[in-house]
Amino acid sequence: LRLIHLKLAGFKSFVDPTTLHLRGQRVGIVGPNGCGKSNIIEAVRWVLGESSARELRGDSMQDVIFNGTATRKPVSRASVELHFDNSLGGASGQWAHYAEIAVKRVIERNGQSSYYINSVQVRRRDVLDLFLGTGVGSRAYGIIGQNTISRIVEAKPEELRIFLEEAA
Amino acid sequence: LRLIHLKLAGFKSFVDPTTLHLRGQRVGIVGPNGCGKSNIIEAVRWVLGESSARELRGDSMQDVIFNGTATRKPVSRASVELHFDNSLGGASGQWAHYAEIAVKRVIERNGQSSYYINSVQVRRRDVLDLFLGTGVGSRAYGIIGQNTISRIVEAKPEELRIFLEEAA
Amino acid sequence: TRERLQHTYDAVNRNFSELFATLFDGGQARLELLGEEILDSGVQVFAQPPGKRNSTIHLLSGGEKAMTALALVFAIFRLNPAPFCLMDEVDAPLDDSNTERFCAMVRKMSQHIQFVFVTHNKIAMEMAQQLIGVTMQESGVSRIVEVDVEEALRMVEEIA
Amino acid sequence: TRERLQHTYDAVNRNFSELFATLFDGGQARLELLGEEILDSGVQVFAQPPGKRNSTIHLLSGGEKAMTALALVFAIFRLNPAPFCLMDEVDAPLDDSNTERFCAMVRKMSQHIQFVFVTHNKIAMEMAQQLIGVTMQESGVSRIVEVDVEEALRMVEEIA
Ligand SMILES: Nc1ncnc2c1ncn2[C@@H]1O[C@H](COP(=O)(O)OP(=O)(O)OP(=O)(O)O)[C@@H](O)[C@H]1O
Ligand SMILES: Nc1ncnc2c1ncn2[C@@H]1O[C@H](COP(=O)(O)OP(=O)(O)OP(=O)(O)O)[C@@H](O)[C@H]1O
Ligand SMILES: [Mg+2]
Ligand SMILES: [Mg+2]
Repeated sequence: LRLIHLKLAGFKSFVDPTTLHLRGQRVGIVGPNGCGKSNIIEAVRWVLGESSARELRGDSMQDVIFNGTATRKPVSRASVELHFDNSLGGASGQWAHYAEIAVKRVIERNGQSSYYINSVQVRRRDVLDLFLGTGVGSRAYGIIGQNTISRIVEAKPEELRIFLEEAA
Repeated sequence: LRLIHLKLAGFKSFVDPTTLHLRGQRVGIVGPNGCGKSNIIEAVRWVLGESSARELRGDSMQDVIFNGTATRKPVSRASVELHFDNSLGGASGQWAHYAEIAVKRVIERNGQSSYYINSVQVRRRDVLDLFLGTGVGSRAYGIIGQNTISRIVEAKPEELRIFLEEAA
Repeated sequence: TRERLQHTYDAVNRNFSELFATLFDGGQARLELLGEEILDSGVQVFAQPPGKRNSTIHLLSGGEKAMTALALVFAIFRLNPAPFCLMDEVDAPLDDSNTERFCAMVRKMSQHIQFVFVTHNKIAMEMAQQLIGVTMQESGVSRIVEVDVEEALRMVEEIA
Repeated sequence: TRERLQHTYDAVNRNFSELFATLFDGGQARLELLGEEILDSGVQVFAQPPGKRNSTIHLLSGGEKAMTALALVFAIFRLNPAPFCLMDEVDAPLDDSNTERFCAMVRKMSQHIQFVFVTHNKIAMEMAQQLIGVTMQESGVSRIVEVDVEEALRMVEEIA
């Protein structure tokens, strides 16, 4: 499973539809403070099923929808789509034989959230199952958020064991 | 009140007696990871009366005493001495008229901690009173520890009000 | 006492708004009381960088939060100036442009306040009048060396 | 199940000790169970950089803790490799020498794992095969630009 591209529209500061093409095994994301780099990382976490608004720095899930600037109005929905190259395998379940897998998530202002795999509407559960056993998933150790690396080593013994259990 | 010099002996990684001469209004402390920079900041916090071992990354107060390396034995006491230039005033109480004020703190393996001002043994209270109204003090806003700047802005409302009360 | 706390709150609020606007070259910030009674009400920070309309401070970036926190700390310093300020790697989350703004503010405030700052950042090193190098030649044992500021910056450029 | 957790624990422990020794060029580290029963006992990290004899991990420096955490995260990756790893400014507390060691490990692991990393650090930018620049020309609105790696590094050196 490799990441091919990421499309964002209305997600946090990415109000205009934007596509990131990920070429190569080592991709650096750079730019000044506050320009949107962490928002990109959170977009991946979100499309893979993140259910806690606090993990995305918000009070509610709708906080990921672009909420306007001095010169732009807020929008009514946010969507993120992540395309995977599955030609070498890795995905589980009914999409395991597809060469490319697109996972999409959409949220409306009223809080209604929908998931899609290859344009077919699915449940959040199906997105999680797609990556069973791969360590991928919004809570998996595969995504290390800003300022969380120090927390790992100073975690309480109970928290550290939970961290380890998720890896098992 | 200006800092003139700081002497450390047996304090954390500064096992050998060491003196830092602080010249100038902007002094940078540099060096690789783990070489002792934060230990210097903690030494100042400690000599000014820090009473929480956790604020100094320890479990008990004796954790500030040099505890040995692969090639050196632990020692039995730690001492830090901080010299202030008081020629332009700033200090309160019976030392207010001294041109130079030396604050010293010593701790022994048995946990016994002693404070001195200009070589006269005093109580911790006297050290705190020396700096009354100056904003100086181990808990004052004057010392910003590593990784604490982010906590300030994300503090709970009750914590932020306490932070403000201490400034009043 | 209520009067004294109110006075502190108002003064810090004025300084905070002003220093925030300087550090961000615009934008607005203030403290807000969550309750009626200043003596036991919670306090929270409201801050919007220029052009942005974020509803809470939590949505701001790591660097934006750090700059906001510095504006608040320096606001308190203005009200009740401590003779010195010790800072341990406060510039870590800042990009180069924000580090320069932070340094400009420290230079200005250092007229009356002595700053001692731990840093790994070359730009922050440039504002030092004195550099104290800490080394661990022998494992686990710290020593001090005086570092010439010009020399250190030249060495850093060679590595870059 | 106890057997599976024990197997995971032992494998992670072996990897952790090994990766720690690589990142620190020596020293020792391991996980420790605080209780008898693996199914509900707390877990803590024991780590000593080369030559040091610290009793707890809390006394280690900011950079040492970050390197230790990376060794643990990568140890889990070796056991159960996710196809990609996203890292947001994990190199912030590292000095240049530790950043180089971190980059060396990422280069090695990137043979089988795709790394996407947010960074302000020039040394980390050097290991990128692709650099995606994020800008906010219009306040509050993010856009993407492709950045040429060679070009970016040359620009950075000019500013330095
Ligand atoms: N729902 C939203 N609508 C519009 N803007 C938003 C929304 N949520 C967050 N933002 C904006 O996104 C910006 C934060 O972006 P982000 O955290 O990605 O920055 P960053 O590039 O990681 O910066 P740093 O280097 O400081 O960590 C903030 O300024 C915030 O106001
Ligand atoms: N009581 C002690 N005796 C001996 N060594 C100690 C003691 N307490 C802490 N240390 C050592 O001091 C070192 C930490 O130093 P410090 O935190 O000052 O590093 P630093 O220079 O700030 O590094 P960084 O740039 O990573 O923040 C640790 O390696 C730790 O083992
Ligand atoms: Mg960020
Ligand atoms: Mg430190």
